[in-house]
Amino acid sequence: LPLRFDWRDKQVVTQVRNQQMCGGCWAFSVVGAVESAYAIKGKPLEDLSVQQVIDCSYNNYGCNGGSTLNALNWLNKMQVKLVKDSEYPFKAQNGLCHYFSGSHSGFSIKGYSAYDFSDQEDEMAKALLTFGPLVVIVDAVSWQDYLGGIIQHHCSSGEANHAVLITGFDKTGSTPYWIVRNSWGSSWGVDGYAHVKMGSNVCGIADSVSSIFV
Amino acid sequence: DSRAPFTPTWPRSREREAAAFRESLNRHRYLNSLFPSENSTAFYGINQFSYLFPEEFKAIYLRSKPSKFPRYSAEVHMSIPNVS
Repeated sequence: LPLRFDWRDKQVVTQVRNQQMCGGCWAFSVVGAVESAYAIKGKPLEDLSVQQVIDCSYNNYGCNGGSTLNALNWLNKMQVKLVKDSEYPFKAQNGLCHYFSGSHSGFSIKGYSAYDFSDQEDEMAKALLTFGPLVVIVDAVSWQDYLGGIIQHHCSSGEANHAVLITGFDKTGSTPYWIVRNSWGSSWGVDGYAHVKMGSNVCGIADSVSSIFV
Repeated sequence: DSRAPFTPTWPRSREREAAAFRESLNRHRYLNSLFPSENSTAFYGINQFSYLFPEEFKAIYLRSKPSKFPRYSAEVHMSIPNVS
């Protein structure tokens, strides 16, 4: 493993977004991973529609909550083609699913993996390098007040409640950390990102990890 | 019912926001006091969520449903190809 790696350095991660008062973190993290997976494959980096996932993922509850696993199942099983964000913009509330014709261009996934990497965060880092940014679910109760630095305490594992996207890691300092993209706007945390200590499953960051294949 | 839309007491009174803010300040003080000498440890303070009580914050923003994921086992996976 390199000492430091961040998919942002490859220009394959879209800008931090803001879910506003919509409980759609699960959709933001999954869509972020699809955006990056396509960019890593050489396609232009573009914002895809989170609202499409919120409105159309029938096995979730839109802005009232959802599961990244259900969203990935839905994307994969239905071979849903995600459209561009500009074609189906974010409204921060539930809406009726807007269907597009089969000939409409979009971005579907070929598959995904979902594993518990607790006690195996080096393997998790390999998955990040190999497949792209990782969708993870964390306990983010203490993130309400986070301003910066490396989160090492005040977090439990086993109480996952918030979906985010890991874009990289940094092991150059004395406290290695994951680089985590959030969806609470760029004014939160470190330009919209959190740094979470690696190697101790802090916030349960390694408990529920998904990679997307395109 | 997790599907029920969250309906906080909205619009919130200035008194309620002020009370949440005061509670946030106390919480920041506590969180920042625990590991002051630790290297690079996180720091906590006022941000856009400081006017919310923790239960309100959780009800609005922490809406991801957990799932039980199978444990990763390196043995059953193909070796990961070289990555530049």
